[in-house]
Amino acid sequence: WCVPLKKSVSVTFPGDVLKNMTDTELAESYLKKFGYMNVQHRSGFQSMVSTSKALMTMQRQMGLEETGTLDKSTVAAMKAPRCGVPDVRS
Amino acid sequence: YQTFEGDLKWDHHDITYRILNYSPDMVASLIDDAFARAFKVWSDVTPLTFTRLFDGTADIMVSFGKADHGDGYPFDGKDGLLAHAFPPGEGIQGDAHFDDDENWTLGKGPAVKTSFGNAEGALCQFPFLFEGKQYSTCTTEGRSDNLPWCATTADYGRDKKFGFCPSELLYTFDGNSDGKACVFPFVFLGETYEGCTTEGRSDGYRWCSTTDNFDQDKKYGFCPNRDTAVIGGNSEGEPCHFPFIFLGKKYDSCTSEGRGDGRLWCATTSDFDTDTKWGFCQDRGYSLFLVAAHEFGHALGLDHSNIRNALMYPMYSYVEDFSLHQDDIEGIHYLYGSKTGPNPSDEPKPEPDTPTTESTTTTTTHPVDPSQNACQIDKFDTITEIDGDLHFFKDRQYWRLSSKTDGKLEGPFSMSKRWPAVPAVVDTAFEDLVTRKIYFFSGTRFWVYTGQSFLGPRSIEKLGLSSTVEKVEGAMQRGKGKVLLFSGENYWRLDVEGQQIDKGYPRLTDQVFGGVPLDAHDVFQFKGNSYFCRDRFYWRMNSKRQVDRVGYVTYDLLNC
Repeated sequence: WCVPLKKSVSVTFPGDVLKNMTDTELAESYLKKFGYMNVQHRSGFQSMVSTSKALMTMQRQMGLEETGTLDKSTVAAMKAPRCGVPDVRS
Repeated sequence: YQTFEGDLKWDHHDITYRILNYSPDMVASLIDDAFARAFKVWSDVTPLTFTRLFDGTADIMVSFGKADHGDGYPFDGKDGLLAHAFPPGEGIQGDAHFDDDENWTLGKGPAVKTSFGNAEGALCQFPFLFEGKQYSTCTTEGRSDNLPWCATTADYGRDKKFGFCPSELLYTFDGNSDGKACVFPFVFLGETYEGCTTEGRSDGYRWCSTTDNFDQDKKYGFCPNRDTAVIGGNSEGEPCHFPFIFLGKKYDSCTSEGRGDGRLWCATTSDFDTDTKWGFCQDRGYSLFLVAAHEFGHALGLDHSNIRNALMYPMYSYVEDFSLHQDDIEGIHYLYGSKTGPNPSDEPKPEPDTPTTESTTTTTTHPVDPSQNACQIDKFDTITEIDGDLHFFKDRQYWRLSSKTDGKLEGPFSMSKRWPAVPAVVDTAFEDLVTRKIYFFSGTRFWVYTGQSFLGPRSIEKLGLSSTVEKVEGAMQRGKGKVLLFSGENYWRLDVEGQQIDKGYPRLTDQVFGGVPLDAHDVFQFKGNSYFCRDRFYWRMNSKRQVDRVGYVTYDLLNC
């Protein structure tokens, strides 16, 4: 007795701030924005942290399983609303 | 918990804050209250106090902004970043910014505070029943003036409790029109506008003229968002238009049709297919109280915590009955210690002397009515100690309780003989213990007598009191050159030498003088005790801030 499935049409909405980044792009921007990657130290020393290591640090900060990979729960955490203050301070 | 590098923290405990602007999402009083509760989260567990300033520079400047709002850390539209704050220090340090592309609520959907009507400002109750139909938003149904209203109980037919919803037809906020409603149509840059607009602004805030011609009058205000207002899209703040046409079909409510992310949206005109004007529908929104409590934690020196249930955890999650996590408490105690009793207020350095203006006033002397018996007076205008004697003022006359003749009451005397410039009704008066000058306050003006010469009248705003203070109702000398001035539920500390209110005021009277009436019409200091008077009674508070006596002015003080 379920309602017959409607054929859903996808429409372009003008001005839609669709953050249609890929998960990898999302992760890259998130890890940089919140200080996990490309940390500019006071001494000017630029430490290039690998993405995997940066992910591990972020997963530890967020109390997630530390897999070092871009798993589902990590992507969901990156999309969740949050405070703009970086988690890792340089 | 974490603190910022170097354990950045404030070097004083009486912190000040100022709200620089408002969001259109909630009425100002709800925003004020959310911020005050957020500060209270921290003052409840530390020696810190938070005092709101209404002008000048405060330690924590609180504001709303969108996208690039001027600090080099732009926000990112709806969702994502909600807010940020800077650790303690000068300038932008300590400030807190909130992203106004978010939908700010109390965390459980639109917080719609009503005005006017008969519900005394109660929040709307959604859904509510009206003439057999259920409404989950404000409606103009049943009205011909197009004003949106709501019921404040579940059934309007039964309870008849209602109020008007936020609408630009009722009031505006910020701007320069003291909250006056919009005037439609209005002219702006020669064009005629029938509704609020973002034209002329780069920050996306909707505004309107509060006269019919902005070009001529330059009077404007910002439009409050209606509860049916859309969020984001290309029509932020515009109300949904129901019904609307989408892909040839009619819709009477929000829909997720046409979207892959399942988010509810609506058109803001009758036909999306032709106008493509749209936005997201109201969701639960973000609790301004919870986000502010987190951001103020940063402004006090706390960094992010990795404890998921801690307030200082970076990600937002709505909590119904909020209480601070032990981790947050340990963090803030590490910086400021735990809550102690009320702090002794340390004396700031006296300000350099400020020039005063001479003015003259012609007065006529008024005969005294000798039959007037002070013991028949229920309520004196003010009572104060001058030259060591307690003076009781009432309608141009005063009595003196001489400390020399063991408390014999002398008078009545005519005020106009001794202080001719002072008006008939004095709200409060005090003698400055250092200079022996006598200050008289009446309404928003004050006079200063030195012997027979006087200065005034001057506005109390000259002393730094805000324009909202209608009269000064009490004065209490505090040490050398400091006097506490009381009005309503607040008090200020006046630096007499500098003729300026000290920073960090006003403060709430009942937070320091617990147990006295908050509607005292007079406050004075006498022989080391503070007296708070209401009608015929007084509450006496000793130097340890204990109320040790409540009695009758006439019997106990006048020895009637």
